[in-house]
Amino acid sequence: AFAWNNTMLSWQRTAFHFQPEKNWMNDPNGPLFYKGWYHFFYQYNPNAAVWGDIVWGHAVSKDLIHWLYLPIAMVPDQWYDANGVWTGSATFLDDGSIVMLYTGSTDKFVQVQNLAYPDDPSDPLLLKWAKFSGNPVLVPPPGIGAKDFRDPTTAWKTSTGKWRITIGSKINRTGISLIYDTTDFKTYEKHDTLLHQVPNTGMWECVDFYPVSKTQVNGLDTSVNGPDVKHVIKASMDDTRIDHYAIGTYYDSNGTWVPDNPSIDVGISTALRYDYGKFYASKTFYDQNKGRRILWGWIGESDSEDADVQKGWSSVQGIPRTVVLDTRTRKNLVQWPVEEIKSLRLSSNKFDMTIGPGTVVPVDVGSATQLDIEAEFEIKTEDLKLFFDDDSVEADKKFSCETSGGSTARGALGPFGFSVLADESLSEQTPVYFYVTKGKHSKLKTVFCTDTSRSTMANDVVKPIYGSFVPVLKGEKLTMRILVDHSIVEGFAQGGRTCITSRVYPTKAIYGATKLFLFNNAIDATVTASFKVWQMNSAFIHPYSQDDIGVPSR
Amino acid sequence: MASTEALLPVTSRQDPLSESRSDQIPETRQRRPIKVHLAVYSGLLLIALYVALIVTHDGSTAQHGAKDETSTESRARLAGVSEKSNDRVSRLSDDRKVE
Repeated sequence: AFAWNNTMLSWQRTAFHFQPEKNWMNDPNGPLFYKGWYHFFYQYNPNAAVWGDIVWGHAVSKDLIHWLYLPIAMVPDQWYDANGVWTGSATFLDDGSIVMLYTGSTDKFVQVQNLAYPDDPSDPLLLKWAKFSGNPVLVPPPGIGAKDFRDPTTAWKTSTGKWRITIGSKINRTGISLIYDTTDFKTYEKHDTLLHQVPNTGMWECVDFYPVSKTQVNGLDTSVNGPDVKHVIKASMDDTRIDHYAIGTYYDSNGTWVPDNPSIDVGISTALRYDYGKFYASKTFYDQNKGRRILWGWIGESDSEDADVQKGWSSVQGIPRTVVLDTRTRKNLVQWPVEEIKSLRLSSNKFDMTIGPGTVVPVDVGSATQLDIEAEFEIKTEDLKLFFDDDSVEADKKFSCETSGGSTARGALGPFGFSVLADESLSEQTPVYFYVTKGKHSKLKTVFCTDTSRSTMANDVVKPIYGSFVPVLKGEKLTMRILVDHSIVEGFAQGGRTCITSRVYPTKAIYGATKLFLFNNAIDATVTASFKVWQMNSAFIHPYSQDDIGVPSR
Repeated sequence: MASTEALLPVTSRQDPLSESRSDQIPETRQRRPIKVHLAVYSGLLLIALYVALIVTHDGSTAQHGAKDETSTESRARLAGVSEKSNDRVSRLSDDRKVE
């Protein structure tokens, strides 16, 4: 293993992404807004920096950014959750009260669903949680394995006034989402039909199901349905640890959902992904405070467990993202960091640069450890025309970020973008870039990638090249946004149509040695880049104290 | 005495043979294989003890390390959730161990 030292490991801790003070964290649980506070629960091992002994960690915030750690919300203290208080979701009832459904791993490792609720609904911090005396409320039905029944969704209302939930599972190799109706969350009626199923996708966990507006850019409460609404199913693939989603139509009458495009159905390799990097077990919630749907995603580590143990913590959460249907393409979602992240922006620098083929330019922003970058790129029109008018250039059907050589593989019109978390000599760097090529019918085809293959000298780190195709519509410029926060880099292309989150562990490009570069590695294209770079403040996430009561968002 | 007695049976077993070959094998040469055998067996015993010590020592370390790495992997899987550890790093690590 690489000889990590404390200087390197200390630098990896993030400044404005949520992570506990120490130890292990995974899935987001039951996010909600209640009496002026955003609540965030998470799968947490209070005893070690590796998975196990899972309880519900708890934090609150006024703005989804400045978090305050609260005491643990739920621990495994009953036979029905003795081996773990696992993932769950919150539902607001009509009277404004909260019910929490979560998966418990019983003393015999059977996955069951349990009901919990706030012990004191008048407490805005929801510090104490009570477990229903009649738990478990659901056990694996006949035909479902004892370990294939987990992660209940937020409930939504049916047209008959009942509540409906879905739970992920599998039958042989077919991933499925079971459907249950309830009126009181204590007793349930199982549907014989499934919300959806896709063969050869394996176990579905952390299923999420919600409506998106076809016409509006605001989010929708989970129970909303109607002609201007599409429904999204997201499932986390146990086999591949990828979060896939698909857009389709939900039929309330029989509790089924049909994808708009079966060729990109949930979980198949061509299906859409929330994020083409490290991003899993995600969950959305409707923020009634601001009328938006917010997406949380667990960002695991790409280094070794030994290194995690050495540094004493593992995993972060992505910056919460708003999620809406892309009303221009209507074929994908767009995700964007919540607007509150802008409150962390400090000083900024604006740049307009034209860079020729094969150029790398340092961008003088001082230390480049905590940044928010927004950029627009334009390829010189003549270069584009020459390329697309050249009939000898065939459509590039095979190009993919993962397999086409990364940022050093030069093409006519790319790659170009930024190298973040780089040292002066570029011996360590993480390029986030576009690559433009010729697609079908001589149309522009653009991919957005993050290349971590040279991100660190360390050898006990996985260093993939991430990315995917990103739709660029007529008249649109190429745009990207990058959030850099120590060991995490989040990239958003074309307003969030394609997103890539990566974990990066430089050994030299740390502290004051961290630099930012703009590069154009294309062979034939001159690129104009207009961009703004903000230094980002820390979110100063800390344990809650009485002094924090009534403190407005910073 | 004890040591002489211990050697006696060996000598006595060899005596009939030495009787038949006494004209060909001098006494000194008869006793050398015993010493060689003793030396070899003692050496082997020492090596075995040494190896056992190494294995025990390394084994405990490896077991401890393996527990950290594989038990986390298997613990999540055995418990019935998706793998939580970074399996690609684990695979790299395992490959190195094999090498």
